[in-house]
This record gives sequence, C-alpha cells and structure tokens, in this order.
Amino acid sequence: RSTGLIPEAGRRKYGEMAGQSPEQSDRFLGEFELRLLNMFGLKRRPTPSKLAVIPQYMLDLYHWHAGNADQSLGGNSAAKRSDFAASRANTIRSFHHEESMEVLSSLEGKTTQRFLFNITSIPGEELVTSAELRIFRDGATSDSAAAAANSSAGLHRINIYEIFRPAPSRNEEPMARLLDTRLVREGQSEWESFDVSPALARWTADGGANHGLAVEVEHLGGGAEGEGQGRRHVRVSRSLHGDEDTWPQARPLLVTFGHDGKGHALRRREKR
Amino acid sequence: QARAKPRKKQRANCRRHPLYVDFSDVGWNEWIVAPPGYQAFYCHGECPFPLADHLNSTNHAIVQNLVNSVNTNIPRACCVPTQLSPICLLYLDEYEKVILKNYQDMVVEGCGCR
Repeated sequence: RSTGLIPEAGRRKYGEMAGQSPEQSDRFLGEFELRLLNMFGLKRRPTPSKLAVIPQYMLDLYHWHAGNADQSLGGNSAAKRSDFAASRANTIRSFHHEESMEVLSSLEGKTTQRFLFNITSIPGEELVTSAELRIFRDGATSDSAAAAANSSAGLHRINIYEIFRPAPSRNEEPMARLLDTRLVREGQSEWESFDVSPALARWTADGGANHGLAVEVEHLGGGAEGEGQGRRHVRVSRSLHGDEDTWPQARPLLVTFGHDGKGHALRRREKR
Repeated sequence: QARAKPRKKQRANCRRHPLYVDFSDVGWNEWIVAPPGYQAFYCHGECPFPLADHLNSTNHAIVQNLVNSVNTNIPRACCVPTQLSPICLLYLDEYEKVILKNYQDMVVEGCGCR
C-alpha cells in the first residue's frame, strides 16, 4: 500500500535500481507521481470511505459508454437522453446536495426544497456543456396510485428554479428564475431529469454565486392528503423512518457534462 | 549424418502483445469503481534491416535503419505504439465525487517501427 499513486513495490524497485540517494529518488518519484495525478485530474490520491455511494445512474452511464450495456439498457431513455449531452463532453460528474443546507417550506399546497451542491471540485479548465438535476419519483410509496391514475389527485407539477438571492427572511420569497418544469402523475417509480444547464454555466464559466437550486412540488388537487402523498412520492428529502437503505440511491442527483479540452468526447463504444 | 546446425535464435519482429492492467495490482481499485482492469497491450520486438512493409514504419525509421546497417553507433528504429484508443473510467475523486471520464491513449491499437 502506498499513500500515493505509485505502489510501494514500485517505489522500492526504483530505489534499488536507480543508484541514487534516497532524496534524489524521492524527488524523481514525486515528479512522476505529479504527472500521474495530473493525468487523472487529481490533487492527491483519493481515499474513499466504505460509505461512499456510487449512484446507479453513473454505473448505467459507464456501462452504456463502455458498450457493456445489454439491449434493455440500450433502450433506456435516460441513457439515450444523456448520450446527446455526453456526445459533447469527455467528463461526467455527479453531485449529491449538502443535506445540512436544506431549507424546506410547505405552504399553500406546495413543497419547496432548496438544494445546495458543492461544485467547487470542477476544475476551472473544464467547460460544463450541460447539466441535469435528477429527482426520483417513488411509486411504491403511493397507496392510491391506481385511483390517482384516473383523477387529478395524483398530479404534481415539479418546478426547478435557480436561486439568485436567498430569501432575506422566512416570510419572503427568494429571487429565482424558472429553469424547467414538468407535470407528473403518481403511479410508477421513475427518475425525472430536469435541464439545469443555464445555472451551471453561470456558476462555472461566468463565476456567478451559487445559491443553489429550488425544487417546488405543486400538489394539484387532493388537499392535505394529496400534499402528504406527493411529498413522499417526489423524493426531495429524507423520510423520518426506515429510509437509511433507500435514500442514498433515491436522493436527488446533479450530473454535469463537461469537456476539459483534452481528447475526444464520450461516445458509446460499439462492440466489434 | 551431420548434426543440424543450431539456428541462430530469431528475435521476434515488432508487434502488439497482450497486457492486462489489473487496477488491484497497482492499488488503484479503492478509488476506480469500473472497470476492474483493462487490456492495454504493449509493443515489443525487433525492427530489423531492411524494414518490411507490415512493420508500419515511417520514412525516418527506414532511413535510420539503413544508417544503422553501416554505422552501429546509430541505433535501430524503435518498436512503439502507433495507434492508441481511449477508455472510460468511473472513479471517485479526492472529494468522494463520482466521475465518469474518457481517457485518451490508454489502449494500444497498433505498433510500428518509428
């Protein structure tokens, strides 16, 4: 094991063969290690914890672009949608929001959640060409899904805003612009993808302040019961009970598509 | 019957050889999620004089080998990758963010004398 990217055995072998002083060989190996880190765009060797979560979407994208996906994944609309975005990018990054920064309000049949994503790890030379916010709709939590399918009770409108200025007080609205919107019906478990490219472009290339995104879920019809149902259906926050296993894979995900100017874009690899 | 003269051992000409890079061998499997390794290949072999067409050589390599045939102080052309292709890596960076990135020139597609 090594604390760096060069395995300990390799370090030892170089030290024995190079015939240099330990300081000299350390310096040469240090320079080589910098090249390796630079190649991967890293500042130091990653040491992820056992609890690190790999979003299933990123694994699906990997298999899709590596050409390992079977036909069923080949027909996956999410993969197809991302294929266009990825066709101009060579780097796809995923971000979970900072949960401690969440602000939740639930007023007048609307649930609004603010999400802050720390995107400072995107290097300055990387041009973010597009970005999507992915939100999970959990069909399994909807008890009245069948009934909702034939009425307006199971309808929700999801609005995604970029926050320009947070609300100065609890009674005031933040200054925000609408980025994307969609009308959804309860009944099935599905990921919804929203285009948040303008916000990411402002935060990265234009150097604008990142005050986060707001996700507003309007519960159309159904009163207080519909509101509660909708809040569980559109997974914008962690539930209070029994959610530790599912939340890591169901929580909102920000995915950025960028190009660092080196090499070609990600393209689906066809099997020979 | 005269014993067969031991043939001078012929060194293989420049060509591509298999090389599987297992990320666990270099201790990178902790942070590279997928793939677990990949077939990188390597180039090895002789670039003999005169260079054959299939050795994918350049004009410079042909002339260098010609000079080597009359002056051994000048080395022969080298067997190197002439065509490379990218691979996709899914990994965790130092901030535990998951990244999918296309890395250029990771797999040898073809070798030649250069």
